[in-house]
Amino acid sequence: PEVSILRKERHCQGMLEYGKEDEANFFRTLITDLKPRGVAVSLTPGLPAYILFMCLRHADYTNNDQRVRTLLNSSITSIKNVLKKRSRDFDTVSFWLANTCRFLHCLKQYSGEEVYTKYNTPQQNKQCLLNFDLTDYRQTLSDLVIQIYQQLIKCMEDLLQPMIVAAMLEQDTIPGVLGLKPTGLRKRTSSSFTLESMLKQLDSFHSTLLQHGNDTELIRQVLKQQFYVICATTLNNLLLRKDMCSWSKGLQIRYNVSQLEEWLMDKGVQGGGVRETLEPLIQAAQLLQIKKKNQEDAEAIATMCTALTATQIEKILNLYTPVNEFEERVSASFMKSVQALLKDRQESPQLLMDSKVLFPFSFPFNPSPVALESLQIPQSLNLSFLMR
Amino acid sequence: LRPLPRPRVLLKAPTLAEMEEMNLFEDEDSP
Repeated sequence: PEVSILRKERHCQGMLEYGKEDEANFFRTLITDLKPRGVAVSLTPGLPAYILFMCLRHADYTNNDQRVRTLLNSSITSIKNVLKKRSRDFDTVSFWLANTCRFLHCLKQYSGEEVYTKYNTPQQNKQCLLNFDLTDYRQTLSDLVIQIYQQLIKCMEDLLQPMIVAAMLEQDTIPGVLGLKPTGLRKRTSSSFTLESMLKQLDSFHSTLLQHGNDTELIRQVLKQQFYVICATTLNNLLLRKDMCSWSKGLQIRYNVSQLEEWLMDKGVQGGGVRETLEPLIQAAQLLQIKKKNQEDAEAIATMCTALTATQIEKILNLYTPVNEFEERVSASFMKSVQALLKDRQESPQLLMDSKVLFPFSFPFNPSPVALESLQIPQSLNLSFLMR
Repeated sequence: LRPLPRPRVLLKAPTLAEMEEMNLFEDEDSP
C-alpha cells in the first residue's frame, strides 16, 4: 500500500503555487465545479477567496505579472460564468457574493495602503503585495460585487414573492377573528403559503448568508430590501382588494407584522432602517382598526399616517367594509374631514408603492483576522496540486 | 533605516463590459 509521508510545514508564508499545467484545473475545481453546500467550504467561510488570494500573493511575490493577470481575469470570468449558469440558485449566488467580497477585501487588506492595513496584525502586514498595484482590478471586482448583489436580490424576490400575499393578507391565524369575514368573501386563497412558511424562508436566507460568510452589514441591506418588498406587495394588494379592508383584517395584518418585527429582533437586524420599511403597512393596519367617526378621529389619522400618502389613506377608508353590527362604513362627511386635513401634503398622487425600488447598496471594507499561513485546505476540495 | 518600498507596477484591468465584449462570459443557457 501507498504510504503517505507528511511533510512538516516549518515555514508557510501564506502563499500557494500551482504549475502551469494545473491552471485550467485550478479554476474549474475551485470555482466552476465547487458546490456551495459542501463540508469543505463551510468550515472556513470565504475559503475559496483566501485560496485565490494566496495564489495571487505567490504570483506577486515572484513578480509574475502574467500569472497575476490570469488569476484575476480567470477568477472574474469563472465566477461570472457560474452565476450565469446558476442565476436562480440562491445558494450559489450568496456563496459567490461572500467570496467575491472577501477577495476584494483581501486585495485591500494586503494592498499596503495605510487606510486598509491599520487593523492588520504585524504578520499580516508582512504579507502585503510587493510588486503590483491592483487598484484597477479592485474597481472591476467592486462592479462584479454589485452585479452579484443585484442578482441575489432578484433570486430572493423570486422565492418570496409568491408567498407574500397569502402569508401576510389572506391567511387568518388569530382565533376568534376567523369567522368575521364578510359573506361571500371567505376562502379566496388556495395558496398553501403561511406566515410560518414565509418566516422559515427568511430563516433559510439568513442562515445561508451567514454560513457563507457574508458581511453583517451586507446581510442587513439584503434584508432591508426584502422587507421593503414584503411591505410594498402586501400594501399594494390591500389597496386593490375590498375584502382586505376590514377591522379584523387590520388586526391580522398588525399581528403578522409584529411576527416579522420579532423575527428581526431575534436575528439582531432590527436597526439601520430595516424595521422602518414596514411602517406603511403598520399604519395601514392601524387605519383599519382606528375609530373613524368624528373630527378628532380624522385628526388622529392625519397625524398618525405619515408613511402613507393621502391617496392611499383615502383609498383604504373608501374600501373599509364593516363585517358586523358594531362597525360602520366610513361616512362621506368623515371622508371630507380627512381630505381637508391632508390636502396640503406635498407628495406623489400615486396609489401603489413602487415594489421595484432598489435601495442604494454599499459594502464597507471588512478586514479579516484570518492568518493566511494557518489556513488548511481540506482534501475534499481536490486541490492537492497546490503547493504551499 | 528601513529601505524605501519599490514602486509597484499598476496592472490595468479590463472592465466587466470589456470582458463581456471579448465574449469571455458564457451564455446563460449553455450547458
